[in-house]
Amino acid sequence: REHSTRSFNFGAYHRLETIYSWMDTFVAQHSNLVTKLDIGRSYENRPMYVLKFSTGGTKRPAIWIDLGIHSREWVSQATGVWTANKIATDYGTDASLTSLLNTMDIYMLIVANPDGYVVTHTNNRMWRKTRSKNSGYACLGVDPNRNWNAGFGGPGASSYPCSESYHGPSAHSEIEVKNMVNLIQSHGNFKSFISVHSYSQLLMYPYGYTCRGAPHQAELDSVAKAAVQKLSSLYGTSYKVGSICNIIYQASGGSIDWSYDAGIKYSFAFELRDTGRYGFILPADQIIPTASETWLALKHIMEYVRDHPY
Amino acid sequence: EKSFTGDQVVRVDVQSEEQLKLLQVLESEEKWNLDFWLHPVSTELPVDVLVPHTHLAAVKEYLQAHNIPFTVMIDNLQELLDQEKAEMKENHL
Repeated sequence: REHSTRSFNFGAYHRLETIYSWMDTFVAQHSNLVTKLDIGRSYENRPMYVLKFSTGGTKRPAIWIDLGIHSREWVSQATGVWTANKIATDYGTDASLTSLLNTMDIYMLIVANPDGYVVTHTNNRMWRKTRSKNSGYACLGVDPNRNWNAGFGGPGASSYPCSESYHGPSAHSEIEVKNMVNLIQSHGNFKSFISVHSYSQLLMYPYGYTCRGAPHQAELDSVAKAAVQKLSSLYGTSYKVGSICNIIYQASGGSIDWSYDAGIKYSFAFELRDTGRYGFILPADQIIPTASETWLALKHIMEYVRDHPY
Repeated sequence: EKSFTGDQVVRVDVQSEEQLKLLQVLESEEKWNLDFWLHPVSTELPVDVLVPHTHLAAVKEYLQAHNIPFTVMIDNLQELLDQEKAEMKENHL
């Protein structure tokens, strides 16, 4: 057990119970700023916790950040833990972040696919999907980033349950996705939605289900380019920027397409540093550099959202 | 625990639309259990695919037969996973 956030090793990969136990310590140490919300259970009945950073008010304009929806992308969840700690420790000392938190809330779901994450630690390190049963098939799971109600079932998603990109039987069939959708809809005042993945270093905006440009494409592109410039300033990491369809591939049923079509203009997806000869097995000594450079981009996006209310 | 001993991750730098189509055919071959880490979608982007050791020879043969150049990005996935596991154990201690 990690007894305090000070002794927690942010430069290591951790099991789900360690992350959840750290969350309790973290919330207790920053009780003026952070609360833990239980947003529902996963398919295998694990709790899904969102850390809410708030200085008060009700349903303030808010920023959503989810990480690790594809469970094997371990540097994502690890970056989430580091980032949560960064927000809490910089609040009150970093003027810009403090002003942001004085007007907006941040909601962070560090382990968006807890069942999958447990499987990557216990059974199959390369597991990507959820763990729901598919009637008539031995293969388990749905790709939770093909399961959102945005061009659901269209190009770039598979209807074959054994595929790594199986879209599921219906939109929001996965309880993990549904839990996120419920929170965001019931809140109703999210201004930004950021999904964090890891592989191949990209910062993307809608759309994925179609290759036509989003109505705010020019603005999103310029925000993303500026964010990436800040990210690259730390270690020179090279990122590509563009719409999902144009810079990676057409993929329907993705989270940021859903959020954008639901009216959350500043919707972005990161693919963090996790490439080269390591694949998803990015060495732990790269967690803190990855999280540190990502923070610069995240902060830029959040500041932009704060300064451009709509 | 699933073992990835001998499984390789192969990177293909796609050079033509024809090669792209051939890789898309490979992607739809369910019997080979390939896990595409980067899908074949553009000649501008590499394709990364995790190939189980049981199908390694067949996949490489397919690529060679169609003159599709590739490099082995991860030679033995299990070796990397073992290193990761050892590191995690050390961190726990």
